[in-house]
Amino acid sequence: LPSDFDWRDQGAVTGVKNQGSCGSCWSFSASGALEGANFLATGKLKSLSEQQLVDCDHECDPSEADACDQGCNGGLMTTAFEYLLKSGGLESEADYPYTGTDGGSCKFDKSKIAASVKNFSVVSIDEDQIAANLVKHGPLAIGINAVFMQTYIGGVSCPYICGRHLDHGVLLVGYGSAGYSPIRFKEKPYWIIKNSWGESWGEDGYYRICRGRNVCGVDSMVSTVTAIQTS
Amino acid sequence: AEDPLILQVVPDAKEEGGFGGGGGGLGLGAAAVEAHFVSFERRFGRSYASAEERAHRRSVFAANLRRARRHQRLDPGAVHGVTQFSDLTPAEFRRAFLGLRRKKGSVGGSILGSSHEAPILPTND
Repeated sequence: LPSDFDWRDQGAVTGVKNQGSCGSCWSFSASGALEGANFLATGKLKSLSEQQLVDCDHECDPSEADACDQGCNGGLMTTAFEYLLKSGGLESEADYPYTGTDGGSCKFDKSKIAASVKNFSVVSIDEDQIAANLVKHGPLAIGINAVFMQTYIGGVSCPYICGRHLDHGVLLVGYGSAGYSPIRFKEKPYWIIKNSWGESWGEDGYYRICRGRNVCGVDSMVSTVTAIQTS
Repeated sequence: AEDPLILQVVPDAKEEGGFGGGGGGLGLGAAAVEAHFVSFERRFGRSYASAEERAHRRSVFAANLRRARRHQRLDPGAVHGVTQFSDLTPAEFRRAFLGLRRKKGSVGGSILGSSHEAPILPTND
């Protein structure tokens, strides 16, 4: 594995988006992972629709029928991938733009599919496996506990104490080997995470969190997706 | 052995207690909190429907200044402070900007069972 890796340098990551006042982080995480996978499969970076997931994806967990994707009221990336396998794929952002509201009817047009899921998997809680899947398959959809993100401005976040209850869906796009930790007087490795709260939040819309001990549950819900190769 | 420094990461009771002066336990006077709040309103384009709503948001903002300082102590490698969410309570923030649904009783990535578990990849060489 390389010591440093960032999918942004390869052109596999679209610009930072803004979910607005809508609990649709899960759709941004899922679409971001498919954007990366589609880039790997086709060589083209396309911005994909989150609103299609908000409006049309009501997929439920097979083992828990009342746990379903519910637009601005929350969802899960893996059930979104299930929906995408069944529906055929995602339209582009341009064809099905984000409004940040739910309650609208589903306007999915199958003839406008811009990217399709071939397969998806969940990755074990092992930082080397997460890094290996990131490098091999592209950006990963992950869950995180966002309690420290409400006040985050920049730097490598490495809280002494952080809950592992996952409440936010984001996109893991890379990692670095040497983020300076002033309190420990040493360089610490970190993950690079794309958020969906606009560019004015964090480090131009990104968050860095230390690697090594599942801080804020960052290693505990990781999924990878592959896209169908099109000409 | 790896991290030999031990720092106090929780505030002194004296520091944390009370909102005397309107500074939310920050050692800031009411005027200083008001100045920070005005700067926040300008920066993030906030306008509130009534004076009561503004007063409420200002008190939430003061509490979030205190919270940011707590986060700074617990997370010294990052910078914490005023963000676009500084006039929201933690519950409002969760409702409006989070939204990851967690399956009850699930652990880690094993959400959908073994059929979707990623194969183990080689990480050496």
